Amino acid sequence: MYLKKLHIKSFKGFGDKTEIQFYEGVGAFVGPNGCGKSNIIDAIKWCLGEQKVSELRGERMEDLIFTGSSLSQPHGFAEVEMIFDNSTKIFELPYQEVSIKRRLYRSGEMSYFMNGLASRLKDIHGLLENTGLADLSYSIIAQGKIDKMLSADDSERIILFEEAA
Amino acid sequence: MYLKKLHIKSFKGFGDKTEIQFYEGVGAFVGPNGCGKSNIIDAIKWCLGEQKVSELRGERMEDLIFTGSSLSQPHGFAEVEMIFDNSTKIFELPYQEVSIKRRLYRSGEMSYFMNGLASRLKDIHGLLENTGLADLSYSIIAQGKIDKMLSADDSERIILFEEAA
Amino acid sequence: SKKLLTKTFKVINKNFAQITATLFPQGRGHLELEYSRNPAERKAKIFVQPQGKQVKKLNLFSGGEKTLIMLALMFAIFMTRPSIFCILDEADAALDDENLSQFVKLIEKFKGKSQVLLISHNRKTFQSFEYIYGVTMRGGISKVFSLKVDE
Amino acid sequence: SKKLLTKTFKVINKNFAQITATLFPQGRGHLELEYSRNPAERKAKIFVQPQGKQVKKLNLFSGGEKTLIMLALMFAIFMTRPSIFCILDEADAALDDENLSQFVKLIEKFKGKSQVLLISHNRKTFQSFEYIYGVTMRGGISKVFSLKVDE
Ligand SMILES: Nc1ncnc2c1ncn2[C@@H]1O[C@H](COP(=O)(O)OP(=O)(O)OP(=O)(O)O)[C@@H](O)[C@H]1O
Ligand SMILES: Nc1ncnc2c1ncn2[C@@H]1O[C@H](COP(=O)(O)OP(=O)(O)OP(=O)(O)O)[C@@H](O)[C@H]1O
Ligand SMILES: [Mg+2]
Ligand SMILES: [Mg+2]
Repeated sequence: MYLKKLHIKSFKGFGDKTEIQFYEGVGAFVGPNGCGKSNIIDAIKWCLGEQKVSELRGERMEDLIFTGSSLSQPHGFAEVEMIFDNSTKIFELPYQEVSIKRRLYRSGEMSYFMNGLASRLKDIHGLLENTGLADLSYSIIAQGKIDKMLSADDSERIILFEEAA
Repeated sequence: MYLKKLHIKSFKGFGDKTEIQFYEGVGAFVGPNGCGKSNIIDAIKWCLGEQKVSELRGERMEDLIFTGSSLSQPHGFAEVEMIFDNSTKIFELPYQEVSIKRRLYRSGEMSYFMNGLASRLKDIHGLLENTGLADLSYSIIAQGKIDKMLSADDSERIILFEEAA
Repeated sequence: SKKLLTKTFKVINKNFAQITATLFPQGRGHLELEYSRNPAERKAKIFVQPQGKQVKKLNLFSGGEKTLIMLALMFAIFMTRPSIFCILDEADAALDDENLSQFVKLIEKFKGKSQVLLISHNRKTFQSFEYIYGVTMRGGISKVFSLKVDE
Repeated sequence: SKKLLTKTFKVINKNFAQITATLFPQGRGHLELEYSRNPAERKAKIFVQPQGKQVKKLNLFSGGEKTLIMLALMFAIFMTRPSIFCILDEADAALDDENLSQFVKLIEKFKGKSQVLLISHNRKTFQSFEYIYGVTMRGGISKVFSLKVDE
């Protein structure tokens, strides 16, 4: 079970459709300051259902849609799709691959898809239940956040262990 | 006008009396994780009158006094002294060198010294008035704090310019 | 339930002690659980003691030491309950050369348990792994190239 | 007083625009002052536009870009009103190789204006300056050695 593909369309700096092929093991992203590395992590968090735009370094959901550049006009919607390998049936579905997709229009309209079928955020959470991705606080160390994660209150920290139990 | 010497006694990890000689130009501190580099900056901030112990990464003022190690018992007080070159008379005092010292006992008793004479925090502030060190927010970038400094509110940021005016 | 939480906690604690012993040579670390019927009152405390040091409070540790403690906690939970992937965005930024090597060794140990995605500016880190992706920005638009490296 | 603040602000803004033009090649930056009789309502806004980008909000910039913006602001104020010293504690941690060189160049430009004390794990940074201090911890006690390097 691993993340096989990531498709990003007009999410933050990804003005052109981007497809990333992943493999099992370790994948390292490198590149100059401001080129879009952390935006890939934001795209993953958002696709998995993140509701707080501050966790994605924005002020409003609209900040997540490509605002244009010297080469292009602002886009009307953003879309991210994650395709997982399901050969070990980590997702309780009869398919070899499972896909989750999220789309946001400038109007604020939001939609979620599972294997191409429109679904609700609740369904996505249900799907992610026993994969360790329902609550990302322990699967992702965001840039510059180690100090904050460690200074969380002892009672906040217990959630990590409960999630694992 | 520059910082010429720094004497640290029992402040944080400095269990042994430490004297650092500085020069004009750039001084670079290097060393492994946890060896005491940022503690030197905390010692400087404290000596210049910092009142918020959270700005010095502690919970109570007592955290600033050497708590002992495998080689030594906890100490009873912490003391930091800064000796400035005053050849350009940046400090309105008739001396070639000006010294500021601060001492804290475990009892909580705190004392300040200017050129060896006991004085009040107010006197230290008065002395630092036109040196750019009265308000350190623009002379020191603390470890890991760039994000926080930049996300301060537009109205908080104005203080920097007022201080410079 | 209480039984499940205390049992899981015990295993995570054992893992945490093991990882901190590697990251802090001759040092040690452990976790303590304060259980309460009321979920809001439950607490999990972290204790770490690097060799020769008496410091107890977490916020008196340095930037690099906090990174190591955080990594130990994350991987301790991971060993007990791996998730599909784990993501580290410049988690090595505060580490010195010695601890950078520890960081790479820790990830190599885990790469069998789950997929790891990491971002780093340290050559020593990204050159240690088999799949490298280059990201560039041209005219305000990001592009990703896969630079699959032979084993 | 209003006159003094607006005059100082204008000079800082000029400096800020100059430094951002070096740190963000073909980019530009400026500051805007919103003055009010009531000090609590006065605001200072920061605008930066790297080449080719349309992003306006500061928090959409990256970790490394925010470091450059912060350095530009600090040194812009410094040029107007230098303080006895300035301290940078691992301010280069988020920078890529290219920007690391810019960081060193910026400090070299300022070292005549005031004393600079810096902490860094990057060899490229600390090897560029003349006075180096080694800090070590033995048995829980810090020691500082001066490794004065010849010019
Ligand atoms: N809505 C948006 N539309 C267009 N571009 C955006 C948008 N939001 C963010 N960006 C771009 O994303 C950039 C920041 O990208 P990101 O934070 O991923 O950089 P990074 O590769 O992680 O850099 P670093 O190494 O400094 O951390 C901004 O400079 C901006 O150009
Ligand atoms: N009151 C105290 N008594 C004894 N030691 C202390 C005290 N407070 C802090 N320390 C020591 O200071 C260390 C942290 O030092 P500091 O933050 O200066 O490290 P650093 O050199 O900046 O490391 P890094 O490169 O990781 O940022 C702690 O590990 C602890 O040993
Ligand atoms: Mg980043
Ligand atoms: Mg430090």
